[in-house]
Amino acid sequence: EFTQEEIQLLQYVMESYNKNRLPQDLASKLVDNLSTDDNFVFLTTMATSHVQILVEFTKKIPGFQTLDHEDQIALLKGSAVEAMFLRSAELFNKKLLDGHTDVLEGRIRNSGISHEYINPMFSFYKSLGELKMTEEEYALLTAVVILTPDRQYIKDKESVEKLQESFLHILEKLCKQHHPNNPQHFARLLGRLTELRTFSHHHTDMVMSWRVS
Amino acid sequence: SSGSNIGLEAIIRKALMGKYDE
Repeated sequence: EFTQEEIQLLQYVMESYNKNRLPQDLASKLVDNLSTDDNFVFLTTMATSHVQILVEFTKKIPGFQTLDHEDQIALLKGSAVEAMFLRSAELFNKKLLDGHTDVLEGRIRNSGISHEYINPMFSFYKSLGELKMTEEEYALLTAVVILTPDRQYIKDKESVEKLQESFLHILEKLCKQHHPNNPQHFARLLGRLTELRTFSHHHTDMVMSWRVS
Repeated sequence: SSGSNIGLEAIIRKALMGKYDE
């Protein structure tokens, strides 16, 4: 059973999550034929867009703006890559972007980024897809990722932890409600967070090698 | 990596200040 406060919290998060999606003109740009150079610009623009959307979403997470300003930046810096992977997983698994996700996948695969990075990334998206997460679960898991108290340079870990716990609690309840026959669902979602951390570490190497090439 | 992190931080700071708000 959800409390009135939890229902309201969930509503807020969903409203913000739905409002802050990748712009549709990205989808129309996807069908354009791009040269290798344009492809590079396109993918970096898309990454920037991802971060801007993430910040807009985060600003509206109830309680986030009450945190210390520098802690807010540290949280966003620490989680941006992980949150981007989560959004991308949702994008690919739910075939968003007007159904042009196949074109996008091709574009990423032909971007010049080494396949040693690309393949595990798409396997991760696929494994997340197998969990059949609802939109609400994606949104809450993203909030949980952003509100991770043990990021670098966080001064007031306690306040972050408190906030994260309230979302973890709602996510756990939602998992039970959405997947009554799978009591392990919540634990599996949390397990994916560990994988996300690994990706975040590899992402720096990936971007570096891409730049060099 | 520090270069890309500065880029990331700049985007975050600008967005937090509402530069990309509707």
